[in-house]
Amino acid sequence: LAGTGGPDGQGTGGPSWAVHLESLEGDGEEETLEQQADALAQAAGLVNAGRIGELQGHYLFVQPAGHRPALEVEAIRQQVEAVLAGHEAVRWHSEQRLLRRAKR
Amino acid sequence: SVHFNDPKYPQQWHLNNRRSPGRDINVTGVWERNVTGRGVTVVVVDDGVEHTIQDIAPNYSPEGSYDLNSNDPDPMPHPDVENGNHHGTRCAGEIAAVPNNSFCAVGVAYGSRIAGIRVLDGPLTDSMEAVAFNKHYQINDIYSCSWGPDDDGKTVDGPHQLGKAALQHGVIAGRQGFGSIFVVASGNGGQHNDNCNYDGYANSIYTVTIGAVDEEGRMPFYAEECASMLAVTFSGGDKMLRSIVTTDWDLQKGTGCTEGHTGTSAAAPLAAGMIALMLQVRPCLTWRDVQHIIVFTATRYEDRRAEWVTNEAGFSHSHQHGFGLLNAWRLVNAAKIWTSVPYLASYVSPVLKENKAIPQSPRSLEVLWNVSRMDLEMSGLKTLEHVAVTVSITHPRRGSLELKLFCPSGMMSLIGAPRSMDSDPNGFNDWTFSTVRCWGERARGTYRLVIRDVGDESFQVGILRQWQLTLYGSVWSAVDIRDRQRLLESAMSGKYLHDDFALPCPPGLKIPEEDGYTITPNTLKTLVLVGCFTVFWTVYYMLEVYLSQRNVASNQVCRSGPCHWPHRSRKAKEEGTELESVPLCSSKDPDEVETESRGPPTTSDLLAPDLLEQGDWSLSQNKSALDCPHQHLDVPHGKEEQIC
Repeated sequence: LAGTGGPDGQGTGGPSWAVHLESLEGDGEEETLEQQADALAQAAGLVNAGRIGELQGHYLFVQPAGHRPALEVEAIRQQVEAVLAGHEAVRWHSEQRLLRRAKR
Repeated sequence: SVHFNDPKYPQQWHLNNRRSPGRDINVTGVWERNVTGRGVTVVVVDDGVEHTIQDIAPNYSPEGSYDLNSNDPDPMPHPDVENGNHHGTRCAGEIAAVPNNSFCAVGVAYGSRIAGIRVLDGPLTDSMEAVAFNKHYQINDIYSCSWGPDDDGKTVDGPHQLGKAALQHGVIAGRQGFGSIFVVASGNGGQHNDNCNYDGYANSIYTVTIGAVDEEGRMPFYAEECASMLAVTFSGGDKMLRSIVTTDWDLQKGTGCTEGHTGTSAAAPLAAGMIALMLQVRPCLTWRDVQHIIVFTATRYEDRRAEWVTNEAGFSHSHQHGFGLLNAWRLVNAAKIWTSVPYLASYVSPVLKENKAIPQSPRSLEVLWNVSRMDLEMSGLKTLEHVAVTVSITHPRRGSLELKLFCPSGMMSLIGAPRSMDSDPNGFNDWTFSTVRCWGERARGTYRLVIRDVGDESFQVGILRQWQLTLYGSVWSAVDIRDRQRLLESAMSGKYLHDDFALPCPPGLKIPEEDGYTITPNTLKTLVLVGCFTVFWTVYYMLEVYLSQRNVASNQVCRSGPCHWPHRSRKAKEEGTELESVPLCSSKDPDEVETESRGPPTTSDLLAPDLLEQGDWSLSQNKSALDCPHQHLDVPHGKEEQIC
């Protein structure tokens, strides 16, 4: 599982999702998107950890801290996927996975 | 004429090769002209940078640095016996090690500033990569990345969605719109028959892909080949050959200096340093200008193993060495007189659905796509830079596939080399291969993709599902390119390399950097704790004031004699809060008291009536009663009464 608890670093160690939002109101202002992201994260049972770097409209949603059994995590994952997939403002979303990168 | 007192400088053969003159990056002449990277910031994206070491500290840029593994601004590496997190510090030293400090070595761009982004020492995700690629992108000019997907000869990976978006955003918005420069190492999988076309960072059009050659100019055992290789520079080779001498960390067993830095990791930072030199003399070079200058100035050299082919535009390329060796003198002289290339033009073909079987070698599947003049009319694309092919192929053993792309000129690129260790059964799913071998050639014409199966299966098993061609280039014509080549060659004498000559630079864009302080969960917890404590303390304090006021109220009437200030708790005295309460008792004349109390009501004023109505008396009241023995609950109204 992704080890990110915030867009700028690692955190809770629970699953996390990158979500690309488009403004429903059309103006695409950061503040509007931020509010949308907060609401969407809440609807999905996640916490909006903020914008991903400099990528406008991209947010990282993380699971609130706390140990959960694997079955529960899987149920949460399915619920989150369903909420994100069904939301009209979500242009793209992806659960964050660990990448293997090697020094050369 | 360049002399440094750094003890290891004489051993930095890659900077000044006295044993084999010419086999270095040709930088000393540039230094002599005070081109040292001044005003340029290079950031090493790696496992941290020990910025307190004396070869780094004076050039360190905290403004450009960050630790994404610990989520704080300090990229100091964390000692780790297993992983040895000295890698970033070594790379940083190659770029910007401080000269004449009697310590270790000298960096290629020793006048530049060096930053660090610590990201490789912990779990890494797509979103973290995306943050790293754009971190402080109005401060950092060049991102040096000596890492990538596993070079095990069977991995096909690269930046994912967010990483790709960040690379693209970086070249659009970084460096005030001139574009961040991303330098990546081509990979160390040579001994595993790996190839950098299976590395999405090396394939990306937004990166400068740098390979390694040893001191003798040969491809080391670890080096990879690919069609997207832009150029090479020096690094270590076999055991008998010298490695790169650079700064090291001094944690654990480190001494602050090493003679053993090698791999393509050691090559990429040298390239990053050379690009820093270019940006000093011409700060408005765009990310594409940098790529063009490398293509125009890299030098072909004799190497038995390198298969050099000269393309239609006159550029020589080999899959082993790209367009050749980077040469700091040539790069800087070219940069000095370089005017920007025209806007990036591109053409994307439709997705070409084929569903055709891939035959066994020596037979092959050949698919064509013709790009007509009409196709390019809209974009104005005339000459090529990068050419990319995105394929979806099913095959039970991916490493058995060989893909070649032929540009209209006939220039062949081996974009998909067979890999003996890659037995992945899933083939390629929308994987993008790219080549730079057609750089400067005409874009119009027929492109041929030739695929064959070099495996030893006895039947045809692979199927080309679909493919798509993407061309990148500009409106430059072949004549424009030849003119530019001539212009650059005329500048190689160094005649423009002085401060009096400077082409005008357009102003950069003002791009705000989103770098507001993000509250991390830990910070949030701390704030909540502090908040709770504050609330608790406030309640406690109010309670204490309340109780002491009640004591005072109990002393309101001092019928005779002085009325003493009620005793306060020891704690209140210690904390100095005693003075904050106004004494309600006074031995003054009642008239004076009235006069004094005409001002705005104090806390005590407001509290007193309530207190008087309450019948709950604390222990302190008894104590107050000793001070004021004549107190009564009935409030005195007569002037003869002493008023509290």
